[in-house]
Amino acid sequence: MLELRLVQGSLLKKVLESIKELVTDANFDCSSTGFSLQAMDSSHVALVALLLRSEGFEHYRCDRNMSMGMNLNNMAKMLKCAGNDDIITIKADDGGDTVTFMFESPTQDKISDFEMKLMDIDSEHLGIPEAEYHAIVKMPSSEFARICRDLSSIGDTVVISVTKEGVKFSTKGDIGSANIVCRQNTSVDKPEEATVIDMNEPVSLTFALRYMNSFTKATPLSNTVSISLSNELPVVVEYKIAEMGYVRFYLAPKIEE
Amino acid sequence: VNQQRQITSFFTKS
Repeated sequence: MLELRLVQGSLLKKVLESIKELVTDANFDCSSTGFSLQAMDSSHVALVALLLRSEGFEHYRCDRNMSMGMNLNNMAKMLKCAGNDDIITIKADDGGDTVTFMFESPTQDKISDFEMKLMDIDSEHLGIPEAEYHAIVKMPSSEFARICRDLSSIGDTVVISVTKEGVKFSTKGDIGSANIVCRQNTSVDKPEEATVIDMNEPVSLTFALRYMNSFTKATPLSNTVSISLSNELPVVVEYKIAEMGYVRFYLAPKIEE
Repeated sequence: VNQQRQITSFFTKS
């Protein structure tokens, strides 16, 4: 039996909105650690890893490890029916073929339950090695989203370069080219508005903007985003989920053959 | 020309 009660139900709504464009079907894994997911996009270019730790739920019961295959578009449709202030409870029986989402309004005067069919999904679980990154950039998530959106109107790929001068996002297209440089800026009023660059070695990598733009659907989850880069390794774009966990997107670089 | 790599060439099945 599985019963997970999340007081801030809007977090789950935002999580689904952030990943449903990238991944169609995925297995949600439930264990004593938490509610998690790992899935690749259909071209196997990007990977998303989600963790909502058990401590972040008001009530967390998971009698045995369970993997529940869900169509993310259908799950998002059901979660859209929850109010932003609603408490969401996820329920499932061991070996059952459905999952139930229960929504309670904050004043408890409206209680809904939506039952969704589960599906069998053959998914490969990848081992993600611990890596020392050459550079980690932390910046406002809205700024990163703006940069990805702006550059994608000029070109299809972005070159992200980190030097001691700052982080540079560059693109080229038929109509011209663009460069956006963000310098370290820690003297702002609020820490979430700072750009912090932690660089061990200069790094420069090329990525498809289409995927970067898809990752920025997670912007409502966190005021800040961290971008971890190492030469010739997938970039990690991480959005922390307040006191609960994270959504991490991994994207394979484009490499000169 | 830059070739798009796949994530599976960096991370292996666990």
